[in-house]
Amino acid sequence: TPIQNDLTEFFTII
Amino acid sequence: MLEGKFEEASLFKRIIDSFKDCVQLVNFNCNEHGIAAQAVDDSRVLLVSLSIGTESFQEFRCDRGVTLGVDLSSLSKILRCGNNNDNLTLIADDTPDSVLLLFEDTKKDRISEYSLKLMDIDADFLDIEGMEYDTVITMPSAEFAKVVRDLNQLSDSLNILVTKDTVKFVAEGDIGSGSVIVKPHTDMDKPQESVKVELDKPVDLTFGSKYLLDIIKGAGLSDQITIKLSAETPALFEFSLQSGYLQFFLAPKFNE
Repeated sequence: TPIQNDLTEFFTII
Repeated sequence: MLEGKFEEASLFKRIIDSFKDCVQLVNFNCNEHGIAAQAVDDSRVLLVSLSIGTESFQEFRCDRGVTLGVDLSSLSKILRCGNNNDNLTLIADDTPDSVLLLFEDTKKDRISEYSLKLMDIDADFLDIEGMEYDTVITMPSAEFAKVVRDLNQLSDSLNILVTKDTVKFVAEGDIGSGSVIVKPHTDMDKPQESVKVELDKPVDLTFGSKYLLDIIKGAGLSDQITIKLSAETPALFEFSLQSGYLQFFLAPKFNE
């Protein structure tokens, strides 16, 4: 089963 | 002071309806360029980025930057009180604790006025600028919505594979599997029916169907959707407004 990623793994929180 | 008048309330209603089910608390940042907002859903998988340019308004003025912290479910209740073809004006002062929504029925001289209390919203803001993509697909938004709805019945994941000649959507689930292949073509009579694929590198990505179901709620905003994909990065799904856009950034699923 594929694992759902989180956006914060790709984008920096400003 | 903010004063933004939509010729038809339906435009603002459709914009809010397009993302009110995936995020609830949103800061609307208003300045001389228009109204912009960014919000992330509670699971931090889907991000909404909205820009309503001044050209989308019949009249727009905002001398100083104003932030409107809005609960979208409350805003939706008020928006339902106006008729689609009413003029809708949003009014707020420079340090507002509420925003005024003024509906004007131009034919019957009926004016309705609602005040929505604003909130202090402390939300994460993500740096989404500067992404580069391996492929850009433009296709009819209604067709994309149908593919997502159809394949959602089979699986909670949707796989999108893009090669030079085809875009293939695949769902594999317990009851079986399904796939839809869309090929690029140009429709001269109805350009909005065309499918265009720009490809630097083939892409194979998997997304959660439930988030795609949220995204296709934007299909009422624009005849076409632009989908930008890159290996192992969030996808960008964009609906254009007459001036501005509604974008959804969606984090992919990876195989273990």
